[in-house]
Amino acid sequence: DAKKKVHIVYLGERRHDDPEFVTESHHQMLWSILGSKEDAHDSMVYSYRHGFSGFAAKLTDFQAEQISGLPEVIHVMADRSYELA
Amino acid sequence: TTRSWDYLGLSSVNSSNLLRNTHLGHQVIIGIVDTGVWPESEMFSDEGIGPIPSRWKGNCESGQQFNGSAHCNRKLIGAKYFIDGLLAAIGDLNTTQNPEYVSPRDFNGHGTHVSTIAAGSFVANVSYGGFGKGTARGGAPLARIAMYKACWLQVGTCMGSDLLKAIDEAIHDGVDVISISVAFPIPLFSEIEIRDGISVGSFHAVSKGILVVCAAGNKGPAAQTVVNTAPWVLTVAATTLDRSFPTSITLGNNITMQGQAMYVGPELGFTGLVYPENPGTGDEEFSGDCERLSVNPNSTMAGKVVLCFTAKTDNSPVASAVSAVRNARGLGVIIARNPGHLLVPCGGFPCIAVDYELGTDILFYIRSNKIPVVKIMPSQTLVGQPVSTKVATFSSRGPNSISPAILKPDISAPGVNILAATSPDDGGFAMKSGTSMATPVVSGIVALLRGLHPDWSPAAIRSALVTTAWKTDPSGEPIFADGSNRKLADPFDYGGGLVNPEKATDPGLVYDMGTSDYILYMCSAGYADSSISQLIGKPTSCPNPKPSILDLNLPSITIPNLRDEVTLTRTVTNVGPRDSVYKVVMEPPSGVRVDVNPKTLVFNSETKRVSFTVRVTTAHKVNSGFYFGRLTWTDSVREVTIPVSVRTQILQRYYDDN
Repeated sequence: DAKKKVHIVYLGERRHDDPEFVTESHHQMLWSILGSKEDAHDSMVYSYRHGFSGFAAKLTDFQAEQISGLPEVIHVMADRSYELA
Repeated sequence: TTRSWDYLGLSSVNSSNLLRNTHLGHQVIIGIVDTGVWPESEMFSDEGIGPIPSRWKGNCESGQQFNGSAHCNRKLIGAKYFIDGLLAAIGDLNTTQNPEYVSPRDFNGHGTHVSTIAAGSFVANVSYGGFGKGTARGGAPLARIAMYKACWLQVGTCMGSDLLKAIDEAIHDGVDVISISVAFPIPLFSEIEIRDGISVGSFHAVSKGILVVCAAGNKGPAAQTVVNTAPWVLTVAATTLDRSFPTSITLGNNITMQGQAMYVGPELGFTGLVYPENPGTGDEEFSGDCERLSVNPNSTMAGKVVLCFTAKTDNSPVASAVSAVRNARGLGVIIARNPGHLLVPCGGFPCIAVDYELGTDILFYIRSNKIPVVKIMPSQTLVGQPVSTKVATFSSRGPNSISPAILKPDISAPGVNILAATSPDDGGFAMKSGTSMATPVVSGIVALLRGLHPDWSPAAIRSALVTTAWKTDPSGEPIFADGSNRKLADPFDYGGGLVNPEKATDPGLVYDMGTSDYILYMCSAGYADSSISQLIGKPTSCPNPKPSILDLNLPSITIPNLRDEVTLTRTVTNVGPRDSVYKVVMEPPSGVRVDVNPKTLVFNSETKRVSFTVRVTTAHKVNSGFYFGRLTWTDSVREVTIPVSVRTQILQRYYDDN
């Protein structure tokens, strides 16, 4: 867990109109990499499901690399901070 | 905001057309992504505001010291907070060590300030320590505010994951405009990489018709420091207002000069004046550097006003100097520096800024008198002429470091010493400066334009703002850009110019764009078909050969690498009277020839959109800097002006540091 950090997994435009369905697909994707439904649930930080599709999750670098290899994934990037202007 | 709107010609007293015709923006919803709100502020009063628009799908969340149902009203219609990304990054948030409200409530004060600049309700008799007195209000005083708190703690940290969720929710809730006064320092990330969450989130918002207004950043005046540069966002630079706070400094020789301060008094009668420097008689260290005043023996500064010099334009030397002089029991400090436009009160202590010229005058007076003395008066508020408009030193500058052919910033607006609401614990109102403050000025204006032209695309509204912007200040005097040295402002300082709300209501022609144009931009920038396809959610293949980035239908022409000649295309859409004829007026950049074809555009019931070509050739024989000109279409009533910026590069992709 110590080696996990937040990564943003970006999937582009939504492929389904129902936000619940979009979030479910995010959990499924995480589940396929992490191996358990519980781990997928615990790792999920946000599901982006209204304006576009993607999610933020706590992942190791290796897990992030695995997810980035999935065909529907556009980018996987470590989270970073912005500042007020 | 006690001056901003009158300065920009949006006075409620005169009931300007834009305010009147949009009923002060009452049907428009502005989403603010920031540090939260103090809902108790009078600027969130919903008195006189009608029912919440029925299309609104958002809500107000409760949390620490924030009751969603009690604190929201018909003005503040949405309040959500997004902290999970921050918590995942830093672990638990100890609010004893790091004071913060885990709720939409605004610990920092920044979010309250920017949201009330955009759409605060009228509050009369407001001032900041007596300065800038007047009626505070937002640009769209009846527009609705939805706060999406994604920035946290005293320093205002915003995690990309939290920002993205805020944008995602804002899209869902049904906002019309998203205002983001947040930046990430250069070097920039690609606009379609999720590492630039603001850019990617904004793309999806804009593709759904939501206009996204972003800060240009505060890393000026160096070139290529502008951020939030995606062509689908409206990027805002900061100018000063025609308001200043002159403070009289009278020397013992009876010469009086005017510095700048926010000193509320009392008058400091003739008092000893010193510039700490080594008299050459001992080993003690002396320094007249504002950041090193603490090295001076206390006896040098005790009971005196201290003159110091600094090369920095930010506020850190002021803080250092005030601290050192106060600790030495000095009575005031005069700081000689280049203008930074970051005046703050120094807690009742006289701290007055002057430029090097006045500073040197004071220094020579000190050196030529055995017992130099100075008198300091309380600061005054001076409004209107002869105070000039400047692009603020801190405002980030173009060219755009990702795509220099995309002019950024797009537009400028007042962002210096803007008086708006903050925490009631902090006096309720404060003056703040930054492109953060300029951004909601434009967001408020955009809200009014959205109310007036609900069918216009985000690009059309951007075009209306850019093509009608003032190239002078509202009184007709030139706008300068502060930095070193002060110079006439150019498009890399202020984009199209200073936002002119009334003119933007009737721009005549617009340079419109939609998602297909942004796809062509991505193609021209070299992004892969697969990435673009996933971004937009449908198969896309870029044309072969690749389109030219110069053909993107922006309300500007920026050619960063002209060698011989280039021809580019623009298309304008008539949004004015149906039967119109426009003629071109070209002011070419120096040493550059520009041929526009055709030279007359005719619009009628069948012709709403017309394309024209622009052939540009250079006479320069060396790699040059940018030269600036303008291309204007006029029907004798309206002037549709875009900036033209051309740099000759005989040697391409060449860094010149010889």
